[in-house]
Amino acid sequence: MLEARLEQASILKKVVDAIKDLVQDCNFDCNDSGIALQAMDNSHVALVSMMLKTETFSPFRCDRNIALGVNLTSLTKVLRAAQNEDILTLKAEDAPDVLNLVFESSENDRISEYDLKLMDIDQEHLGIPDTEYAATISMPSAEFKRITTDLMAMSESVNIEASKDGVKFSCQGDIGNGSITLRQHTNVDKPAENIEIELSEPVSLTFSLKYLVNFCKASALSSTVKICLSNEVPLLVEYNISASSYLRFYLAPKIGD
Amino acid sequence: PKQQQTLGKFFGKK
Repeated sequence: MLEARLEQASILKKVVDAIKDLVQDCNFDCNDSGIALQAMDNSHVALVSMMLKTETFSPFRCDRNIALGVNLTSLTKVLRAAQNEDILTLKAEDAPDVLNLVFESSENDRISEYDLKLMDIDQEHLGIPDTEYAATISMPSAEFKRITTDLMAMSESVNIEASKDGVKFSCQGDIGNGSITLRQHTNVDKPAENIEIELSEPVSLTFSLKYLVNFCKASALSSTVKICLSNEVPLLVEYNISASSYLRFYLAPKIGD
Repeated sequence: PKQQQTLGKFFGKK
């Protein structure tokens, strides 16, 4: 059986908020290393990969592999009943029909208990190769969100170009062109504002802004985001959750001309 | 114009 207790319900609320517009039905795969999720959007252009390691929970118990087939719209309805600061416990039997969720307030004696009906989801898993990315950019997640939102007002696509001069996000739209260039930046007083650029070779790639804007819904999870790029391969956008847990998004590039 | 690729081109099925 599964029993996993999160100190703060807000972690799961934020994860589900960040992915529910991208994927609808997905399996939460539970085993002794934690709870994982991998799902593609309907068009097979973007992929969500979540890993909540056992250290994120206290305690965590799962003695067998259990797949929890969840409709995220339904889960959102249940999670709306949890306060951010509530302690959240997930429980399921070995071959479950339902996922049991318990929300406990640490401030008063309220205990809320919900059973969410599960579904059988036949999901194909993709093997994601370990990639040494040519460019890795760490930056404030709010800044990345602002860049993608601003450029989306101009165009459907963004070109991301990483070179020794920095990282340039540029777009061409019907009303005109726009670009934002970031350079390596260290703020001693506010390290969360740092921009770090690691580059082994120049990269230039084009991506759909619609998806990038969608990924930025995960900004609530982490003040920083990591963006990894290599020519002609999908981009990786990673938000750290806590301990070694993460929420990753992959996006296939636009290629041609 | 550039064409949107799908992930299947880059990531194999497990």
